[in-house]
Amino acid sequence: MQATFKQTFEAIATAFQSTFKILFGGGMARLTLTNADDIDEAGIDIHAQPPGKRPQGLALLSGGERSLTAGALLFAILRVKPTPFCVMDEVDAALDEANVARFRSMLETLSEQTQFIVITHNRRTVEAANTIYGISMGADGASTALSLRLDEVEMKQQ
Amino acid sequence: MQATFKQTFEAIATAFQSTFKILFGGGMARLTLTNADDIDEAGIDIHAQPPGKRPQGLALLSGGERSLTAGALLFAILRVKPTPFCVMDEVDAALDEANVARFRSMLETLSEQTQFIVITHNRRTVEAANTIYGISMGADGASTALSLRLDEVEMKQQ
Amino acid sequence: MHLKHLVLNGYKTFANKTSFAFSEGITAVIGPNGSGKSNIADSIRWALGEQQFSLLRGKKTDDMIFAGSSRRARASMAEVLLTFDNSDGFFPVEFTEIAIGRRAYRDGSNEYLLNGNRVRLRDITDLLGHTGLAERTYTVIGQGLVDAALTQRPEERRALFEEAA
Amino acid sequence: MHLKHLVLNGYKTFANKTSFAFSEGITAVIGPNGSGKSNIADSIRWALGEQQFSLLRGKKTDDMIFAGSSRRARASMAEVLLTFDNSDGFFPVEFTEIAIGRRAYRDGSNEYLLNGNRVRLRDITDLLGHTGLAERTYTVIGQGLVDAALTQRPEERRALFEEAA
Ligand SMILES: Nc1ncnc2c1ncn2[C@@H]1O[C@H](COP(=O)(O)OP(=O)(O)OP(=O)(O)O)[C@@H](O)[C@H]1O
Ligand SMILES: Nc1ncnc2c1ncn2[C@@H]1O[C@H](COP(=O)(O)OP(=O)(O)OP(=O)(O)O)[C@@H](O)[C@H]1O
Ligand SMILES: [Mg+2]
Ligand SMILES: [Mg+2]
Repeated sequence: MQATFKQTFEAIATAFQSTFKILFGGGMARLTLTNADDIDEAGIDIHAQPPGKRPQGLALLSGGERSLTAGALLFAILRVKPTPFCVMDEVDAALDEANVARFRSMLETLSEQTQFIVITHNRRTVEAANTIYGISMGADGASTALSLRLDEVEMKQQ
Repeated sequence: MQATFKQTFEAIATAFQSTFKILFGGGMARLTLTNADDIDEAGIDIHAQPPGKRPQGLALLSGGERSLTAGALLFAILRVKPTPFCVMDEVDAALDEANVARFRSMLETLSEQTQFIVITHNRRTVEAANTIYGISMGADGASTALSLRLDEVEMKQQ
Repeated sequence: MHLKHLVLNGYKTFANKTSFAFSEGITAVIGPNGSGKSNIADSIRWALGEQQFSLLRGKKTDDMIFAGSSRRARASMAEVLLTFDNSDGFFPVEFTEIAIGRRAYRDGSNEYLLNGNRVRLRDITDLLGHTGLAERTYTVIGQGLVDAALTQRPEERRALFEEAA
Repeated sequence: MHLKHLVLNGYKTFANKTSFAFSEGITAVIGPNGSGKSNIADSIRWALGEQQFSLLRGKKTDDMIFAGSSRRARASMAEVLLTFDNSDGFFPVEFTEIAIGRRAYRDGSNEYLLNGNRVRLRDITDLLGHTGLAERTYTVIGQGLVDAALTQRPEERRALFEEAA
């Protein structure tokens, strides 16, 4: 049965408060409607406050903080409305070690209900995978794919 | 003395053919004017062909190929018109190991005429630096900076 | 309900027929710059019915087909096949296995396939319904686009929630 | 002609007066997410006269001043000072050392300084001339913007070359 927009929004907003706190190891965030009286037309505002910082606009967030906030929103949607699979292309690119570890941990939790295909350059993320594909470009301009075990993966650590 | 736009454009275009080849370890690239008859209004087109690939639009390039092509253009401008310093904020973020090595090597060459301030998460790039500053966020929300030696740098390898 | 296989043949750099088997849980895709990783993401988006070329890093149907290289002739067609396990009845159809396919030719034409039968794009979209896969706003996150939701205006961002609803 | 020092005081997260000494050659800046690295790049751009807040990841002058935290009061002003070695006469002025400074206050006002004297923004821009630092199109490359030149339309890209010319 299809939930109304309002029900879905409120469920995702609640989940987002939680996913943000977990990914940032603290801080707080909220989703609000730009116009509570006109639900059919209202836009959605994101308020994000990383741990130890004053509430400020999204514009001032760092590159890594932006990736992590967007990740928290994505994970909140997936918790409320799991989809069969989700493809993520280098979404961890801007994250430092501590944030990658928390990101990966939430990925593992959610992977029980959603299948993830993660393109990454980060070894820590690869370590969470059940299946690893190594892609190479041949001299003839054609891509090839090889299934790899973790011990066959030669990536640098980060 | 101020060179004309046309002279500067042609010098940069020549340098770009060279910087691209060096950064990609092959391939070819060109800069062209959208309208050779109206130099004062013409825009500038970029044609980039990574090694082993057919000439295709910029749109089809990979994330790393885009960063490297943009890097080649930047370095071409700096070779023709060195500026006192250049600040680069995580421009190597999308580059794989092989590309980071070539990027760093060109950075070192150009650093004889231009001072570089490079914000990076990549250890290989840090290894090229004469001075390293480690930035941290204090519990009071204020940033602090510490001058570090390479052996004090705890980054993951990539 | 999960993705079992992906097969690419002639799609962008995948000149050779290439198969991927996905485990439940997490599949990681790694490799050097320009090797073809994001092309795999594009192929999934394309097979699910994407019509907006800007989201496929191309301009027209022709860009989806292997263009050849200095050592290899170009392909005449591109084909992508996505196979799902439907034994839990997640898709409201009879089959325990669902194969969604798409083909494109040099003349610019596209074909859509469902379990081997030619169907309309509309049939694919209807089947995908509100699974998150019909619009793909939060199920295929492109490179460099993770924080797109933060850059958008509040009204644009709504689309994300409307697809989930 | 090179950059010798950078001093930040009250600028964004740099609540404490912080000094950087730059070697000729390459200086690397490292640290965790949100620690303040890009704020350093913003401070240099700001001190060189940037008026476009979208390029400073802010909306108004107030965003440039340390906003305080749960444990520390906000600052009443932001100050950035850039000191150049001009012993080769690169800048066509008498001094062997050139200090370019900028201050901002909570009332939104900005002050521009040249070797300790109040000047107009115009004087700073004239001094920077065609060094690449006046418009900063290719001398301060912001995070996520390395391939901006590729995304631009051909006519927009021209600005890059016009500054170099
Ligand atoms: N139709 C096509 N025919 C041949 N080559 C193509 C076609 N479409 C795209 N390519 C090539 O594919 C390459 C890009 O591949 P892709 O974006 O998948 O790389 P990637 O592995 O994601 O790399 P990165 O790590 O840099 O993001 C480009 O070099 C491009 O020229
Ligand atoms: N005026 C201000 N007062 C207090 N904090 C501020 C101010 N302006 C920005 N910030 C904070 O600075 C932080 C961003 O810092 P910055 O962008 O320099 O991080 P970074 O080190 O580059 O991180 P990343 O590696 O993620 O890019 C944000 O958390 C933001 O809230
Ligand atoms: Mg890619
Ligand atoms: Mg940053």
